[in-house]
Amino acid sequence: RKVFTGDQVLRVNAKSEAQIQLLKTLENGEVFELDFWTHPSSSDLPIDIHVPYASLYAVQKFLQDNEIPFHVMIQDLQELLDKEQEDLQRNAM
Amino acid sequence: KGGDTKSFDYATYHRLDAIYSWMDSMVAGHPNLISKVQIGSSYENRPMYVLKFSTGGNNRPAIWIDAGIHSREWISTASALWMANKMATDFGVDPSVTSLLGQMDVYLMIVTNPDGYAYTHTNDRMWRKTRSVNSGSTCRGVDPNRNWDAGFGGPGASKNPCSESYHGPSAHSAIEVKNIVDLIKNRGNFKAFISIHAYSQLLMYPYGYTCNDIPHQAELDSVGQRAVQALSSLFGTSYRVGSICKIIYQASGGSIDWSYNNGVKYSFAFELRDTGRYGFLLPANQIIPTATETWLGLKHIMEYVRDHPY
Repeated sequence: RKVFTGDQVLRVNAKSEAQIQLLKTLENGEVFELDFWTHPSSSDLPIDIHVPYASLYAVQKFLQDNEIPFHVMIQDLQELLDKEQEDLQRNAM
Repeated sequence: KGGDTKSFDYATYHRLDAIYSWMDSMVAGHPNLISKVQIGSSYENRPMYVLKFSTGGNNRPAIWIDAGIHSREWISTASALWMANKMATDFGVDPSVTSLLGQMDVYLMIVTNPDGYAYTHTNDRMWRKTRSVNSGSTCRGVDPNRNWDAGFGGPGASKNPCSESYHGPSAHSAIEVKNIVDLIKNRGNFKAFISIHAYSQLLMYPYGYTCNDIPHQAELDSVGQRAVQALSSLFGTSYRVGSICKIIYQASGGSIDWSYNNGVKYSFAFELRDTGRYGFLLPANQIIPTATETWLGLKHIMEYVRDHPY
């Protein structure tokens, strides 16, 4: 089973078209192995990005360097998944 | 056997085998209303089932509803389970549902991507696509909502098999998509096509592959707005309504664009809860509230379709 320990989901609120374009370059790149749960399209909609633990520092720095506002939506993805799994097993029993 | 559906826990997520077993219970509990139709098999040879709600008649006008085409969107499948039971138990009790099913058939596909769904339970909770092998790539799967013959291969879909939005080698190459296309075309007379996704709280109509308005934009927007009013009336959940391209992003090869272009005027896609606390990991205690409110929106659309034959 794939684990996501330390992975975070970041909620990004782009403020301009320029920031959207920067996020699109991030989305099209494959280096950070990002999974965009919602995609950069307009500054009206937040962009949620699942960031693997190994890429967290680089991605957060990228956002900070470009003054793109964000906050952590899910602190540790695996913790949430573990809880979901516990619920599933309890209900199955 | 019908009692099994009463003891079934709709407030938890279930594995595929439990859902398929529940389908048998539904059919056994409502033999004059529900039948289980196998429309084909998935890439990994799992059966693909549709629950057909019908009170008889011959090739009546029909409504198509699918859930879980993206396998990690568990709330979509869980809500469809609850809504199937709601429709069955309200038949003969709620005059609106009784009238609807007296005039139309409803085809409800609860697990549209069974391979992906099984995989989310065993290997990778975040899996979105099908599980097909892609020739020449180590990455598996096609995004089954980029594989329809509607602007196929255009903007908002990827040609990279490793991408989450890989459109596949050709339109309808995903067997899961082709099975649905074949059913819709062979049966004919579908008047609505509704696809249930998660998350973001949106109700959308075509197009996704282009930002041009559809000819019925005003009507579908009005139906959508009223459906969302009904949905929101329960808990105040806020939804946005619009075309896929205008309220999310340009995305080609989507199911409701295909259905609309093939003459199914009332084509809609829901994005269920939430708006950003849990994303795809909506806790199970949110299933029934989500399903309950969605049912109100869905019912409004179905009533409108019933009352506006074309």
